Amino acid sequence: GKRQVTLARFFSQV
Amino acid sequence: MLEAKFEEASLFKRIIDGFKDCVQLVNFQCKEDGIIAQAVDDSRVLLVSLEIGIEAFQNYRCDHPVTLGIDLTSLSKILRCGNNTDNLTLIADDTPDSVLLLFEDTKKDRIAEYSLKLMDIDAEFLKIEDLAYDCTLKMPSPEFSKIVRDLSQLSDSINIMITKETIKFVADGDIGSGSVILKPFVNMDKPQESINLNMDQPVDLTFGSKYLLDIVKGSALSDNVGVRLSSEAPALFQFDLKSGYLQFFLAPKFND
Repeated sequence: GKRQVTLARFFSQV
Repeated sequence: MLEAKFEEASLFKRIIDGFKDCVQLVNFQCKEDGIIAQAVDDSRVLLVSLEIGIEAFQNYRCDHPVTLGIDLTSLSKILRCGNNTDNLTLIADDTPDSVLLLFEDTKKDRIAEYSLKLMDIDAEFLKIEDLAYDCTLKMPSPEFSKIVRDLSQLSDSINIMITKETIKFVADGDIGSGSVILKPFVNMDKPQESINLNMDQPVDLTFGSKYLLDIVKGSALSDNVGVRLSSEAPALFQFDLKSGYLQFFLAPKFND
């Protein structure tokens, strides 16, 4: 299955 | 002193309606060159970034940078009190604890004035660097909105696949599956109905339907939506204003 990742993976401070 | 006058209250209403359902507390940073705002949803999956340039206003004046911390639920209540065609002016002093909303009906000499208490909102402001995208798509926002609404009935995820000449949206769920396939084309008579695709690399990405449903609420702002996709970055969905934009950055779903 696919898992929702958060923006923290791409942007710092999120 | 901030004095920001919209020719029609409906523009500010549509801007706020475009993102009030996914974020609640937002700092509006008012500067000489317009108003910017940014907020992340509670699950930290969706980031909203708003820029309203001076040209979007009938009159705009901001001598001193000021931050308005606003609860969008409260702001919406006040915005519903004005008529769509009223002039709407936002007024705040340099160290405000409230913002004044002045609705003026130009035809009837009717003036309504509301004051909204401001909040101290602790939120970082992200400097978003220009990201590199594999595909850039521009399409009519009503069409994008319909695809998202239709497919989200079938699954909590929507897959967007782009190859050289094809844009494919797919939902596969418990009750069945659905897909919509689009090809780029140019409509000379109605350019806003064209579908424009630039592809450097094919993409195959999956997004949460609930976030896409939030994003399509921005459709009332623009005939078109710009979609930028990359395997390595959050997707960017953008609705342009006459001056400025409403952007949504959405983190995808990845294979475990």
